[in-house]
Amino acid sequence: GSKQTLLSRFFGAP
Amino acid sequence: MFEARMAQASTLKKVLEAVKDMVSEGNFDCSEEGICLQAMDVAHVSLVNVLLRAQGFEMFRCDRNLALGIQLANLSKVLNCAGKDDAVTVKAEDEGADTAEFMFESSKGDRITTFELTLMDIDSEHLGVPEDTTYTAVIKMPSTEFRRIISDLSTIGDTVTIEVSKDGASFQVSGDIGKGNLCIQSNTAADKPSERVEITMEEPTKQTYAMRYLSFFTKAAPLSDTVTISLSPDVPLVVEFNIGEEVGYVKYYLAPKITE
Repeated sequence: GSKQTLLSRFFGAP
Repeated sequence: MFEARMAQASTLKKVLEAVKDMVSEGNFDCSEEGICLQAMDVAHVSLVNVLLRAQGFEMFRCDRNLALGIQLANLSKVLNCAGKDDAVTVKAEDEGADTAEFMFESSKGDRITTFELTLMDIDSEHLGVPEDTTYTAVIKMPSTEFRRIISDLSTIGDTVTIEVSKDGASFQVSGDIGKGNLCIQSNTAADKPSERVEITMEEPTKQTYAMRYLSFFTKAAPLSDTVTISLSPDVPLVVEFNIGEEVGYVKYYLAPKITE
């Protein structure tokens, strides 16, 4: 199966 | 003091339609540059970034940066009172204001409606979206075509795999009732530029996404004739709608599903 990732995994806090 | 007048209230209305099903509230950050909204859906899987540039307004004055915290369902109610060809003026006092004023004027100038919308304090978590990402595949197509693809395929299943190869771009979906595969190819010969499909590929790319969010993104289709979808392995998908030539944009980002 595939797992939904979260955006925070790619985009950090500035 | 913040004051901005837009000739077409309908543009603001369309922007709101494009975000209100995905996010419930957000800070409209006003600066000399224009108005910017960045917000994530409740699951933190997708993000919307709206920019309305100052030059897209008939009049734009922002003495000091301020954030207008707005419950989008409430703003939607207010904007639904605007006539089709009304102009809209938004006014707010400096930071700390409890309300923002929305004034609609009919094109003949014979009907003026004013609302004071209650503002709220919103702790919004701003994400740093890198601007230098290069994407291995980019699909530009009519936004109505994108809307149709997502609408058709979302009846079949809730995840979609987008694959870009030398044969074109395919959208593969599977669900309880079976599977579907829709393939489009570049068509740069269409009469109008807005009807063209342009697929550019640096390398073959295949990624899986939750359909539900792509459906949210299609709500922006009335803002723009075309949509640009950019993808790369293991980075968020970007779906971009430009508003006018220079007015601004609505960009959506969606985290991919990753095979375990």
